[in-house]
Amino acid sequence: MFLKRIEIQGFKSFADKTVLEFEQGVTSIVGPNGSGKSNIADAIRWVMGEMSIKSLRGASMQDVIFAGTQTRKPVNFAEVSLVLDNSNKTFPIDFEEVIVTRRVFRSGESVYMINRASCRLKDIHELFMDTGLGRDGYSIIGQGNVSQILSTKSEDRRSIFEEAA
Amino acid sequence: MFLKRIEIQGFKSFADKTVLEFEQGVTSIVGPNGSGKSNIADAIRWVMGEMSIKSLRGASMQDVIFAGTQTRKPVNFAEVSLVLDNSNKTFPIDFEEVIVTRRVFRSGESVYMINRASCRLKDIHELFMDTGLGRDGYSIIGQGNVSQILSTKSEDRRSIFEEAA
Amino acid sequence: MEEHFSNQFSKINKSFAEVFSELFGGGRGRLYLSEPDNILESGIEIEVQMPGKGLQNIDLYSGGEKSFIAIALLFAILKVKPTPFCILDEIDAALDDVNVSRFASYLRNYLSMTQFIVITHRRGTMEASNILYGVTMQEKGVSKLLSLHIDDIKDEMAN
Amino acid sequence: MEEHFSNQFSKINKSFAEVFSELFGGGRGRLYLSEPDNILESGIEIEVQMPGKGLQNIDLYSGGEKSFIAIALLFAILKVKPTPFCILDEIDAALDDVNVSRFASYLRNYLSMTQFIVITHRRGTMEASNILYGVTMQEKGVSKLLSLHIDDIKDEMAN
Ligand SMILES: Nc1ncnc2c1ncn2[C@@H]1O[C@H](COP(=O)(O)OP(=O)(O)OP(=O)(O)O)[C@@H](O)[C@H]1O
Ligand SMILES: Nc1ncnc2c1ncn2[C@@H]1O[C@H](COP(=O)(O)OP(=O)(O)OP(=O)(O)O)[C@@H](O)[C@H]1O
Ligand SMILES: [Mg+2]
Ligand SMILES: [Mg+2]
Repeated sequence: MFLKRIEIQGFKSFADKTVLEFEQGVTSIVGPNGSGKSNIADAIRWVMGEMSIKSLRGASMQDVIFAGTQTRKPVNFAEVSLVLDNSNKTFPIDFEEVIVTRRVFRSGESVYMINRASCRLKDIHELFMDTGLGRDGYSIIGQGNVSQILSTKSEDRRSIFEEAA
Repeated sequence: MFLKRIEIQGFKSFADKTVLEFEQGVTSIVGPNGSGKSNIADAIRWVMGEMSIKSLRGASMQDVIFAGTQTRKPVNFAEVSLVLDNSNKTFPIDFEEVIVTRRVFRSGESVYMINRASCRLKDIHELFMDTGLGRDGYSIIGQGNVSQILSTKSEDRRSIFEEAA
Repeated sequence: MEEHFSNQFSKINKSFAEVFSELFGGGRGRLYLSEPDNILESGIEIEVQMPGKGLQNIDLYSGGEKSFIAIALLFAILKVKPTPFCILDEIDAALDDVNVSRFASYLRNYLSMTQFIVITHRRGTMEASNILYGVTMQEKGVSKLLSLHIDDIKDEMAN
Repeated sequence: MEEHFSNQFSKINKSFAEVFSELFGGGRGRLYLSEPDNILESGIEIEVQMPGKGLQNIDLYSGGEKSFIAIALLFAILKVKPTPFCILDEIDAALDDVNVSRFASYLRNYLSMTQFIVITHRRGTMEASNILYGVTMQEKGVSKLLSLHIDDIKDEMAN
């Protein structure tokens, strides 16, 4: 399994629909301070079912929706889709490609989808369970968090080991 | 007033006597990870009377004394002297140059000196009072601490303003 | 449950020892349980000795050394239980230029198991990637994506 | 006491507004008291608007933007009450290359009031200094000082 593509629209600073294609190997994302690089990492964490507002650096769930600028109006919804290659059947479902989608409206209403079929958030959590891609795991290391693995008290270090167990 | 020189001996990784001469302007200190750059900042903080072990990254006051390596024996004491130009009489004492010295032995015994005359720690704290060079002030910004001015709760931000008041 | 955790833990410990001496070119890294009798709740201690230095408390290490030790631990865990992809957001920020290149070339050892997406400002890391995306805000407040080639980097960083 | 603090506070606020728009090339920075009636205990709020962006909560800003806002605040305080010298330990770590040069050249505006000692891995900051010291551990575990010239930097970082 690997990440083929991510489509972001209306999520944080990505007002317009933006698509990042990936291959196996190493992809680097570069750019000036504040340009939107960590927002891409937040988009991936969010579509995988992240429910903690704090770890998305916002104060409310609506903070992920593009809030407008001096020349642009705010938008009504944020949507992110993650397209994963499933040819080695890491996910126990019978598709070559798995598309996970999450959408949230300003009204607070949320939509979750797997391969364009609507589902519950719980289904998305279950999809990623046991792949090591869990939200508490080590598959997303946020900005400034790398040394936290060391500096927390020894009992706080367990979660990364449990995820790997 | 400005910092003319700092002499470090037996403090952390500075086993041998090391002297850094400074001028007005900007001095950069560079070098590989773990080579001893932040130890110089710790030495300055320490000689100015820092008493918090935690802000010196140690577990006990003896942690500042050179602990030895595979080829070198530990030493018995750490000593740092800060030589300040006082020609504009920032310090209300009648010397062109003020030398502040601090020494600690493995036994725990400490020695403080101003211009080679022994004094108390309190005298060193009083010397730096009102110059903005206090330990809680903004004259030493430790590694990784720059964003802390912003991320703490609003009531924690006061100390840097009070120092400047 | 207990047996499974302690099996995995000893595998990660073994892998940490290997990764540590590869990344640092020597020295020793070791993980152990603070309360070995209480496997399911015990805290995890990390003991590290840099090449040529004495054994010391992890807090005495420098900012860059701590980042690098954490990176070694991450790689050790990825070796034992790889994840399909891994997003790293500026984990190289505290490293010096030599350690950035060590980290960047070490990443390439894991490509058969894990896909990496790395956010960075450091040139050594950019040079180790096969795809490069630039994110800019030509229109203030709105992020746009550019597909870059490593040669563009000099210009890109300049504007 | 109250009067003195609120005088200083409004001076720092004015200076923050000036420094902010100089460093960021526009936008607005403002400091205000969370409880204006209780001057001696009130918390201090920071409100910032980047050039061309909307006003937003300080937590939504990026890692580099937050560092840069903190640097602007530090310079604002140094303007109102300079200290004789100031030690900065890798405060440029989260900045991109363009912001590193902005920070490095802004430092030079303060030289008549404050002496700076800056620990850094970033070339832009090194280039703004008049004296350069290298710290290495040729003998493992023992720090040694070298006096460097900016041209040495390429070699120094490489070994
Ligand atoms: N009492 C001591 N005796 C001997 N060595 C010590 C002592 N205390 C700290 N050290 C050494 O100092 C090193 C850390 O130095 P320092 O924090 O100054 O590095 P640095 O140059 O700032 O690196 P970085 O660029 O990673 O921040 C540690 O590796 C540790 O071995
Ligand atoms: N809901 C939103 N609507 C519009 N813009 C937003 C929203 N949420 C965050 N932003 C913008 O995103 C920017 C931060 O982006 P991000 O954290 O991705 O930067 P970055 O590229 O990672 O920068 P750095 O290199 O400093 O880490 C902020 O300046 C903020 O204006
Ligand atoms: Mg970021
Ligand atoms: Mg350091």
